[in-house]
Amino acid sequence: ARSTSTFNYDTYHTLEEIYDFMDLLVAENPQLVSKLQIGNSYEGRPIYVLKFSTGGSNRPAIWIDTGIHSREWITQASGVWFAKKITEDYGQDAAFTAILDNMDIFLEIVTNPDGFAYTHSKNRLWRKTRSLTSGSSCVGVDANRNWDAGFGMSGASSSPCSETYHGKSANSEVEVKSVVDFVNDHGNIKAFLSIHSYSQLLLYPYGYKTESPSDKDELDQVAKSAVAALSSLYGTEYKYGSIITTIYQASGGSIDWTYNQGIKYSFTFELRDTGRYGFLLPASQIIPTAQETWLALLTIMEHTLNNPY
Amino acid sequence: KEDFVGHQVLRISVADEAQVQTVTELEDLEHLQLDFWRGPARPGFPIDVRVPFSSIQAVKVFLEAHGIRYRIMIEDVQSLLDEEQEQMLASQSR
Repeated sequence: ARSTSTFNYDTYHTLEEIYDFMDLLVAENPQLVSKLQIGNSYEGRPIYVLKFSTGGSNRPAIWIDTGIHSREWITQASGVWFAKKITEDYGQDAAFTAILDNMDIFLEIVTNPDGFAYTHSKNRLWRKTRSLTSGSSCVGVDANRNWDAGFGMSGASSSPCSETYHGKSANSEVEVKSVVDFVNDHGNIKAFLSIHSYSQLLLYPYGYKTESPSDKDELDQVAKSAVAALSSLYGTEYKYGSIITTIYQASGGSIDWTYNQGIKYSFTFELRDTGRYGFLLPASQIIPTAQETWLALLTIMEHTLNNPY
Repeated sequence: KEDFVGHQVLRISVADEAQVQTVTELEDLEHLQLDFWRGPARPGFPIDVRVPFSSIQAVKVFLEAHGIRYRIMIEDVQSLLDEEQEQMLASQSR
């Protein structure tokens, strides 16, 4: 595509196409968008984050990541759509403009670039990173079991051959460590939204323990509102609740770590569908999925803006 | 590229904790090369699993022997992947 206006949002794209899209978006919106490199993947690919900012210094910020599980292609595709949507709506949509006038947004569209490249070149259904484990012929770590929150407890596997292998230690995956370092260095992230597929769920901590988070009532209300907003567009039904009570125990997950770091508004989404296509969601559903998800994201972002802590 | 010809995704419905445990045991059988898209959780919560062609019969027999209900969610994974690839190529040409 020659511009982000002619970019095709209703098809899936390769890593190179997405990275080219980021450069176009930055070039077209230099006052609003910049591209940060927060690290390199295990195989040496750059890990990029788009920063949307209208000024200020170290403003409170909202983090959104997509694609930590590489085969969940609807998430990277939605991330691309979100990026364009942010540039379109700033200055046009009053509620969103208020958010970006006061807060920055960081968007990591391809959190696991090695895995994503691998899904395009070798195995469409690859989920993990591509790091090697000494003593095992199996490759990769589940990057959403590698965070320092209940690391290695039930809800992750110690077998390198498992799809939920937690890795040799917390943050062993550079794709995870890069985000951890970024979040710590920034120090002012107020909402952390991690996007997965599928199952149509909006989840908050915890995943590794049954104990409720101290902000449970508020998180539950926010999730309820966000799901209502999402459903208002196409009637897509979502469930919401804590990870452990809504799906299953999962240790070493990203939003458990961020919540424990004091980022109160830590949520994770599971996008469409509920089990017809699974990870192979037809491209015709990219835009509707992104549109409805955006409404939920807006609800959480607005709440974050209006409830400083 | 790895091909997924004949792979099916099964949706398994577990009625009680015992059935959840039974499917969990299935997860541990590495030679079947099962790929759980949604792992065993609790009764009433569906389990989705991609089964390679070579394991389909064994898995279905196992489930039926334990009285565990399932249906085919995706008949042939590769056919969906082919459609996806064709659409991407068409989009690039455009």
